[in-house]
Amino acid sequence: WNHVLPHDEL
Amino acid sequence: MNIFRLAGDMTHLFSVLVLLLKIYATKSCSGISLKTQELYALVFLTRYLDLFTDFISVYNSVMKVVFISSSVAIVWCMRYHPLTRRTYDKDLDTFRHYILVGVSIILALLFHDRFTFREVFWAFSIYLEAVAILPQLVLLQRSGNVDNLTGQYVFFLGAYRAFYILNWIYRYFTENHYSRWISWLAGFVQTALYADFFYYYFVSWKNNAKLQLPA
Repeated sequence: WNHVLPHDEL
Repeated sequence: MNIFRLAGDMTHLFSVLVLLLKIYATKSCSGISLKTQELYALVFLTRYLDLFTDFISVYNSVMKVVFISSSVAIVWCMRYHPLTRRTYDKDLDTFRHYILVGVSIILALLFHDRFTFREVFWAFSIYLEAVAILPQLVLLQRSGNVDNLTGQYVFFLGAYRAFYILNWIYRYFTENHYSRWISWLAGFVQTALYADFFYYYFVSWKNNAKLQLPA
């Protein structure tokens, strides 16, 4: 799993 | 969404509500650093650039609007509102916060995920938020006694990022994402900066005494 956290956080 | 992140967002929201209550109820912003409020407004304005471009959820959009509007409203109140602006400790709130902005811009230009407009601004907002509380902590040390609401405001503001760190740990183990090292590092620095405040806050709570920060 190389994909980084999406900007779904505040 | 996981319980740690929800707790973090609710704690963050609560800290804003406590600050608004303090200013509204006491008709005063003594003990509050305008510089920290300006830095937070900048953090939200640069982090939530995607407010009108990426729709993630109603919750996400509503919270972004709440954080942006409350931080801008507080800055406006402290700068221009005829009543509250006079209660601002201008001569105590002397932290040179533009240095924090400058350093964060340089860091964001050097260290970012991808060199895109959005990512550089996002990294800038993460670095700036990590240090945005400094003017407020310095002001609290200078102003000696801290009123309850101001103490609670700083406490919840510090606690929210600690919940976010738990959220990143949780997501690390349960999802196939990992959080950006930028978030981890800045999140730890941000929470660590509150460490001594948390200590004195706990001591004052345990002794049921007034919160006193050593000068």
